[in-house]
Amino acid sequence: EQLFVGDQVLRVTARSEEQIALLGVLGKREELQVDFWRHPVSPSHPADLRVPFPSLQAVKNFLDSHNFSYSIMIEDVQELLDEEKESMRRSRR
Amino acid sequence: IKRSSSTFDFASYHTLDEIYDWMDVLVEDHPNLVSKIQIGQSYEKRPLYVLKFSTGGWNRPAIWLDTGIHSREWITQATGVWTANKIAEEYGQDRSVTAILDSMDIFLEIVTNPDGFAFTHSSNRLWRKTRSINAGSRCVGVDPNRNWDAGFGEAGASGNSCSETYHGPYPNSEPEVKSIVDFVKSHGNIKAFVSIHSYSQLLLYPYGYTETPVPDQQELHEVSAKAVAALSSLYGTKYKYGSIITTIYRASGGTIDWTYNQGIKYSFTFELRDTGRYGFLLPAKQIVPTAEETWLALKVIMEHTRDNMY
Repeated sequence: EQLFVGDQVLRVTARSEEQIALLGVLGKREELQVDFWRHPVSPSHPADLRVPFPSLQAVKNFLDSHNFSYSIMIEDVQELLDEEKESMRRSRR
Repeated sequence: IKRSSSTFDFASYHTLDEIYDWMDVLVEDHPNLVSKIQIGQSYEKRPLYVLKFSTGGWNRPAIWLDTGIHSREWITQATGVWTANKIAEEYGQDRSVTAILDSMDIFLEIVTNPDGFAFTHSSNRLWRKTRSINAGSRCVGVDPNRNWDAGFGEAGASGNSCSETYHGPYPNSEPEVKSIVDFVKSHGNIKAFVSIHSYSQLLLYPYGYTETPVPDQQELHEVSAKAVAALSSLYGTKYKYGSIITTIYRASGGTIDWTYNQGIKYSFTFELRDTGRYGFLLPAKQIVPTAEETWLALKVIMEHTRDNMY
């Protein structure tokens, strides 16, 4: 079973077409394994990125260095998955 | 104790087996309205089931609904279950639903990608694609919403088998897609096709693979506006609407581009809610509100189809 301990989902708002292109570059860096839940489309449309824990520092550095504004949408994906699993277990009982 | 479709916990997420069992109970509870059809089997040999809601007649004009083609979008399969129950319960009670079913059939595929869905329960909650093995690649699966024969392989899909938007080796390579294609073609009288995804709060119509507007753009736009207004009236959920390419992004090989090109004018795709900023982990307590608001929009589309037969 794949665990997502420490993975975060970042909501990133690109301010320009150039920043959208930069997010595309981030997505192509396979070693970071960024999972785009919502793709960058236009400056008005936020992108949601699930970032594996080992890549968090690198991704945040990338965003900071290119002056992206972003927030942490989900602090720890595994915590939510555990809650979901518990809720299903209770329901089944 | 007799099983009952109405004692099912609609406010919880369920496994594939639980959903498939529940479908049988729904059929048992409404034998004169609901039947279960197997339209094919998945890559891993799981049955692909479609619920048929019909009050009789032969090859009546029909409405197709599907949920769960992207397996991790659990709110969609849950909405599909709730919607199936709603259709069954409303027939004979709600004037609009009764009128629709008195002249048309409804087909609903709740788990369009069962292999992916089972995988989200057993191994990787965030799996999106099918589970087919890609020759010569360590990466598994094809994006079934890039695998249709409409601008297949063009910009807006990936040729990299490791990508979440990998289009696959050729159109309809995925049995989950091919089974629907065969069903739609052999039926020949489907008038509306609604494919339900999550999460961006959008109602979209073709095209995704080209900027060329569809000939019916104005009508589809007006129907979308009406459907979104109905949806938002319940909980104030904000939806945007428009063509795929102008509203989100270029996407080639998509489901409703193919259905539209097959002559199914009322082709739409939903992106259901995430008002709670939870993405694909939408809390179970939001299942019923999401399904309720989506139902209002679906009814607008179904009513419009019934009243504007072509």
